[in-house]
Amino acid sequence: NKVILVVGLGRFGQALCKSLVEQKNQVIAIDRSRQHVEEIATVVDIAIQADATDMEALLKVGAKEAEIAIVAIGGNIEASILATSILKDLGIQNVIARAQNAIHARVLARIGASRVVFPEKDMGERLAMLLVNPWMSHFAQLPGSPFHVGEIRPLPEMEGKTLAELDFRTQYNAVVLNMNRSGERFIPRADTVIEAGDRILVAGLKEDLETWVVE
Amino acid sequence: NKVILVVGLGRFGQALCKSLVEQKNQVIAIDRSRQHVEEIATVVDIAIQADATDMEALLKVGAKEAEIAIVAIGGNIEASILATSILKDLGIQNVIARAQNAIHARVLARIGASRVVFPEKDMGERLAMLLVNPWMSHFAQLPGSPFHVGEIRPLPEMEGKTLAELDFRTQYNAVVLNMNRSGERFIPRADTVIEAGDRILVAGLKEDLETWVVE
Ligand SMILES: Nc1ncnc2c1ncn2[C@@H]1O[C@H](COP(=O)(O)OP(=O)(O)OP(=O)(O)O)[C@@H](O)[C@H]1O
Ligand SMILES: Nc1ncnc2c1ncn2[C@@H]1O[C@H](COP(=O)(O)OP(=O)(O)OP(=O)(O)O)[C@@H](O)[C@H]1O
Repeated sequence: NKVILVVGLGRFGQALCKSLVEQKNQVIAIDRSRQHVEEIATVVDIAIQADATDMEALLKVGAKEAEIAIVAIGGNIEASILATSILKDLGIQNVIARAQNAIHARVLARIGASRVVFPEKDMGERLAMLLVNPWMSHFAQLPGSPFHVGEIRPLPEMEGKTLAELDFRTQYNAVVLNMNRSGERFIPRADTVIEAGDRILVAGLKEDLETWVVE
Repeated sequence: NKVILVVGLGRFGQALCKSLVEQKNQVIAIDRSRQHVEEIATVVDIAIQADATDMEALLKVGAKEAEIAIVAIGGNIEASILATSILKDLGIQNVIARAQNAIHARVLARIGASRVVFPEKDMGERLAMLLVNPWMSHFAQLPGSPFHVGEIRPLPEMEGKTLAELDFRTQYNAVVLNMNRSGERFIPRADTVIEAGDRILVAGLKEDLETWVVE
């Protein structure tokens, strides 16, 4: 539903193209390497071999039509900066660029990138969190809050009791969001009786959930 | 609190080292490039210039002591495979390896990697989701469930009413997890009156939250 330009078809750029196409966007993909262009050609609407630091080439492929452009060039900092600058000059509203380091990011922001991304750095941080807190792969942290949400199995003491009897929120410092019983998901009420085999989706603070999940 | 070996100190490997050290782990970092070793040397406990396909070198730096090893080598598929194999031979329980593509990933799994990661591919997919659903940067999806969780501002019709009066769950198809009022976060009760300026953390299905968040 949007026209999106992806410049740089390495692993990051190609994954971006595939997901954007799956979400029904029109994708124009550009790379100066013929091989990378060919790798993605069957996936996107338009795949062109071109140098993204060449304004003429970008104009020719219809870059001006794009509502969003992502400069997914990796190692080549100069090309990443020049391409970002050209795309802003072409009037593209939303130009997102990939940065290699903090200084590169600063330059990209200054020349008009609306957002700067650090794929390898972000994933390195994410993997570190998963390794240190294996239970976190089951829990999602709510952005901007200390709360985590995830599915738990009932403790033995819970089985056969209602949520009201358990005084769940007070006893466990966790809010019940919904329950999954034999594949059926529903929002339980105060008089719902917990059964072994239930899966309860809860929200709570990390330290409260951690004690629960330690297996 | 754990001894963790990181092989390959590109952007992914270095970010991993920094986060692991922040989480109080002991990190041994290895790369064959002197420059990359020097970049991380002040951060980690031990930083060594060595070829990770050299078992002698790995033994010398105490690789056997590691409970977890991450092979964060990028473009060099052969080195990534050989290093992973050697680390398994050294008896390291949990060896995580980075893959360039599906076939590489298959080989890594076969030779014993307990987990394979695709940093650029994962971030490409994530960025695509954010671009298509800008509201999703405010909402987290609960793993393995269709529910999303995030913070909303009260609709005008909600102000001055209690949660009970609003019959919140039924009217809005969303569960209230907690509220943030002037920086104070608390779990509201049925008789809590909603005020303009409140921030309400809710959970619900994507399609129900979407209509809410469209700005
Ligand atoms: N001036 C340019 N014009 C068009 N494409 C370019 C230009 N410079 C680099 N690229 C392309 O950008 C892509 C990604 O850059 P590069 O391979 O340096 O980074 P990378 O970090 O290895 O990428 P990834 O991690 O996404 O695989 C490459 O396919 C490369 O051909
Ligand atoms: N045999 C090896 N022994 C030790 N280190 C190695 C070996 N082969 C490659 N490396 C290191 O692995 C690191 C990451 O690999 P490379 O630079 O090829 O991938 P990358 O995809 O560009 O990395 P990143 O995206 O994390 O920046 C490099 O610092 C490189 O020196």
